[in-house]
Amino acid sequence: GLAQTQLVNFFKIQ
Amino acid sequence: MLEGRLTHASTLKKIVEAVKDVISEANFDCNDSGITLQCMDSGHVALVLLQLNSDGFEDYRCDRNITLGINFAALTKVLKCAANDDSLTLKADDSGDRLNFVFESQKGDRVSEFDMKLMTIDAELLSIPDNDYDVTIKMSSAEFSRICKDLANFGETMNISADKESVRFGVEGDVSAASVVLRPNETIDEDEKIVSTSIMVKKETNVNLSMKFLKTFANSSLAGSVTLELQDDIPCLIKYVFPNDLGVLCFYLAPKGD
Repeated sequence: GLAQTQLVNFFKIQ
Repeated sequence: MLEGRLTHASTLKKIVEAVKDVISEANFDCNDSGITLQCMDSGHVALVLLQLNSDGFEDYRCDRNITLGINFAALTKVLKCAANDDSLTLKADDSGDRLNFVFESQKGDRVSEFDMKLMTIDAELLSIPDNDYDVTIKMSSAEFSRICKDLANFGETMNISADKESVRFGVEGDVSAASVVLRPNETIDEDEKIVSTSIMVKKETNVNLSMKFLKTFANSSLAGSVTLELQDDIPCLIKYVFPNDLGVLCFYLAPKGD
């Protein structure tokens, strides 16, 4: 199946 | 000190009901302009962003910024005690260690009060840029909920693809495959409100998303319509706008990929 990415790959940590 | 009164306690009840399976505890950041919550699920795959505007409250005052660290299991217990047409008044002093709830019946003949201990939550916040997505779909929240419920039985990944004419929701399972295609339309629902599906596409898009999360985020009780914002290889946004300028509840979901 497809792998689930995480949000930190797209949005910077404040 | 924070003091906010909502005409309908059910508003907060529905919000908490919609997010409690994704987040177990979160900070409510309160200031003069309203209340904001940002929280990721434990796997950092999905993010809940709630914004409640002070203007949407019947009364609202917050003279100093306060962070209220809330356990959602405790909050759910408290909100269960509110009847749907009760009003809700929230109160917290500047120490931010307790939150007080008062539910009052419409006729004013029944008042119940609850006090909840708050906690210190060390949360990682993300900067979410304003994005002009390639695809914006606005549709009935009941329809979105039905699609997710129906297709969830077929597999773990939902593929959503959109072009100028239609949007296709598809699943390929081990033994069967299923899809639903929607085209722009306008219908009248049982409350005689116009429910329309609109699809705005700047660029054809094809995304794969976790069915489990989509099913949780498809919620027809929050608002009559839902907006899906999609773009290849970036998190999708599922947005519910509350009536009377009260605010929005957004779910961001990271895509699945190779």
